[in-house]
Amino acid sequence: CTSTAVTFRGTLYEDTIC
Amino acid sequence: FPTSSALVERADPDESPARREREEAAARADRTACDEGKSSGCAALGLAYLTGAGVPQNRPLAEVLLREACDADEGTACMGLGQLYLPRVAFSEEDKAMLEQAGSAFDRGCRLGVLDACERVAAILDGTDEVAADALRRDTCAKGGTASCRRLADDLSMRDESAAAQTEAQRVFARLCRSGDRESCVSHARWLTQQQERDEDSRSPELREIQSLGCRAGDGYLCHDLAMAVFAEGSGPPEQRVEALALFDRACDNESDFCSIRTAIHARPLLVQGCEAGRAQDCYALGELYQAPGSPLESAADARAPMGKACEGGIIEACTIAAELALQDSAPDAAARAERWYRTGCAGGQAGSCIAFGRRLVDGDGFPRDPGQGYPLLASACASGRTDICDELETRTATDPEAPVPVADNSYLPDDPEALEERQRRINE
Repeated sequence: CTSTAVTFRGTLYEDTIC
Repeated sequence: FPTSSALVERADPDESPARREREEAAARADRTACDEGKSSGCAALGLAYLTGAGVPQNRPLAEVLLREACDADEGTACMGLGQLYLPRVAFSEEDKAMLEQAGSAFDRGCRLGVLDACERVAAILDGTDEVAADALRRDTCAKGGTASCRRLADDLSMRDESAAAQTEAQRVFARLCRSGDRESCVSHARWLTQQQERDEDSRSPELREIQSLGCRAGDGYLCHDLAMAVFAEGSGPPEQRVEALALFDRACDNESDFCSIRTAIHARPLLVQGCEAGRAQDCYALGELYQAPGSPLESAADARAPMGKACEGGIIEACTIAAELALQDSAPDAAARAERWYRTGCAGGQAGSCIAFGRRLVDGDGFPRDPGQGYPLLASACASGRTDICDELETRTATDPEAPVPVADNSYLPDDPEALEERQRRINE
């Protein structure tokens, strides 16, 4: 699995994709 | 969106640096356009986050960007949104709701002129309304929707096995391929390859053309297959066969699975030099390069000398391979070299060398039969924990009185009387 966290326009988006 | 969308794969972590740079530059430009309020930029950025092209793959952010852009009538964003929503299977109520969401996103994309979205709508219709699916595909194909034309041709070639239908389908694939559709090139190349195998002809100019087109359209395998043919026709050192090299490069750019070949061809001259200068590690690397299955450089004859040098230079892992390669050689002193290398490997702690040599001596395979020397090698492998060799010895004792009986271990202890009694009691019960 790969996890990413991206901040875009002040919001944190987290995702884990397997 | 579902945890596992049918159309969203994990981003490829090994893509080529050139491609990564291209994608990163594109994502930066999309980001700027999106920040300036251009919904097309946000759509493109959303798609980048969906697949992890030039940015970290992040589906929640992709969803936000794509939904906004789709609401602003960016058809490609609706298409991307549908891809994100489309579940792999639709058994549960939740999945069915997702499928519905995907369907309406595709539908909106289709209405906004994205022909691939129309094909997705048709694909959802496949299960429920084949007539409507066919009609939508025909309409989409006429508008230039490649995926729908491709699917129509697929259906044509599968539903109808007549030669006329097959030829018709292949004509469509050829046309689509010439207009740059990668998958049609793959389909057509496969068919041409089958035809050719039947005719046992050399690779036809048409097949080469289709492979070359598919390669340029981004298919790795077609580049690779063509490169192998061009490489085999070439002469001179591998690194100087420029036409084949360009194709191998392209295969690697398209699909990272093919990159090791390019690396191997470029690494070879330096390893040859190093090996000639006496660096055993380089000889081993060179030997391995000639051993790689499926590589254009694969050659037992070329691998033989460097593997032998590697073994003699102290790379013990090379010895078994060197010995096996020597036994394929017809030179009169080959068996003597093989024996020397097996012994070096075995003395250096390579159980594989002892076992392979032992078996060959016991079977008289490659060397004159000599169980007196062979069996002790196998027996000591067994004694040092190779239970598979103990089993092998046990099997051999059945037919060969010379085979040593392995010492019993505690694998199958006899049951004690109490356990036997207990088992009998259970059976009776």
